[in-house]
Amino acid sequence: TIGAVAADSQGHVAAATSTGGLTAKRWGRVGDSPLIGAGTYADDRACAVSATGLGEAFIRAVGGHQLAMRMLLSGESLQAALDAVLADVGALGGTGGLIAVAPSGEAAWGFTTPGMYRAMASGNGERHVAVYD
Amino acid sequence: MSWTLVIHGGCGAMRPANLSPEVEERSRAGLDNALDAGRAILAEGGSAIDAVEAAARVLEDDPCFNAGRGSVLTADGHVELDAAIMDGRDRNAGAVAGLRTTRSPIRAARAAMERSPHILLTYDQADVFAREQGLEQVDNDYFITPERKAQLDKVLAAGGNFDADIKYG
Repeated sequence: TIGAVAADSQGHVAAATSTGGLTAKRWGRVGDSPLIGAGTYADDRACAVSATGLGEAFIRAVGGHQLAMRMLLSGESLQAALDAVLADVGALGGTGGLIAVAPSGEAAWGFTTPGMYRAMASGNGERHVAVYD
Repeated sequence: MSWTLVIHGGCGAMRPANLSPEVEERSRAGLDNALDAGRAILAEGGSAIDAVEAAARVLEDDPCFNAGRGSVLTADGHVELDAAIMDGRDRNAGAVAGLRTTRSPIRAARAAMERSPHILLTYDQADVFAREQGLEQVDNDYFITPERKAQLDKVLAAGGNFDADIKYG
């Protein structure tokens, strides 16, 4: 799975996710990536989110939407909300990762697997590419 | 206000058996390329929705990642592609599932968002929609790499179950 989230200089956010799914999948199995609110979500009132990992757990957790609503309704910070969603996914027996960005440009990521391909760039000159912790 | 772009290329148990140093280097280069594609848009004052599409398209074309070319295979040896895109300005969204011939699923998702009254389009008719929108079509073989075929063979040889130790994707 691959994904991208962005906040532009006008303070708008967007999310994109694309995937081939699981090896040897059958029966027309669809994971969380194309399910709006599960693996992909964007809302200028909160954040943009893209997920990767065990799709069934992210669907049950409604991961992307849950992250945004934690911020919007509970006032959680971006990183705290992201960590809480990953904990919820874990409680459902899943592992994976999330990337997220707020309209302010604040960014967050996290994962419960040994590694996650990830990268970040900003207008402030930040640029990071990482795989492991 | 400044801009920010964050991308991912999947997660999992990557070391040591599943990832050679060469593959890791190619993957890091792919992430760099995707960052550049999105950065070029955002640094010029472009929109977040254009930036995430541009970054995703680069990663879909990179065989190091499980999306587009380089995707994992279904049990019957095909590639089926899913994608979604969402705009935070108005919560408009588009998604596709089960594509087999559309080269860039994220472009199909955006076309669904902008040029259809629907959110989620699926399987052969989603490819029909993409084709009608003028999006590039390819044979399913285009998406298949020898590494992914070998992974499928290994999973099938182990019974085809989604064992955590042999799961790819």
